[in-house]
Amino acid sequence: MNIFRLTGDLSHLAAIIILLLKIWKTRSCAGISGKSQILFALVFTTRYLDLLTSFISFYNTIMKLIYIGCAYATVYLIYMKFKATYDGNHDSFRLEFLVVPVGGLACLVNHDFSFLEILWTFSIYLESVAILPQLFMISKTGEAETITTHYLFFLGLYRALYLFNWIWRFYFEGFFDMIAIVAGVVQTILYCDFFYLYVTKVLKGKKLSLPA
Amino acid sequence: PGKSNQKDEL
Repeated sequence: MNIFRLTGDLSHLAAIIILLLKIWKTRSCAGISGKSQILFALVFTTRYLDLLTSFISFYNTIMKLIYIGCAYATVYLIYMKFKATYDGNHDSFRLEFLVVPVGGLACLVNHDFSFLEILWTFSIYLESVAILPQLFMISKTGEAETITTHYLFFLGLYRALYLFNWIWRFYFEGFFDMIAIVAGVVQTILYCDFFYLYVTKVLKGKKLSLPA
Repeated sequence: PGKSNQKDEL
């Protein structure tokens, strides 16, 4: 464990909690892409099946259970409890355009053609594009609630911190995982446009609105 | 070290 991975995990946890609290407190999922949340639930489900097969540490196990629990709770709040506030018209990204290519790539490019490894690879590739429906929805509505921008900031920051974690681990442990690194770079690049808007607008107290 | 499939990250 190193400072980049720890702050990365805490940033990820903060994002997940911020979103859950936003929906729960405002009793509304306006502006939130339910499709991205479905993808995140799928990412955690396919990545954390090793909860059933191996124990790494209490931290590892507890964080995985929290991530999975919050992901499904968020999907439940969006599609069941606060379904009336779900903006399905603007959440129109075709998930099959992501899941099918990612599934194919996971079968072609992986470290080992075993069941758990393919699922892990699928979850890594899927996570790198899972935010696209959310970013697409914001581009369609042309704006985002400030609390939603904080959610996106911490979510984007987490994988950026993981990039530093991988540099650290390569230098000090000689460890690296090219699949996770390449997907992590792609994932972080997808946030760059948002990061620019977040820093230049939201941090200056303005609302995040895209030029219509 | 260098092994890529030690899955100790979240």
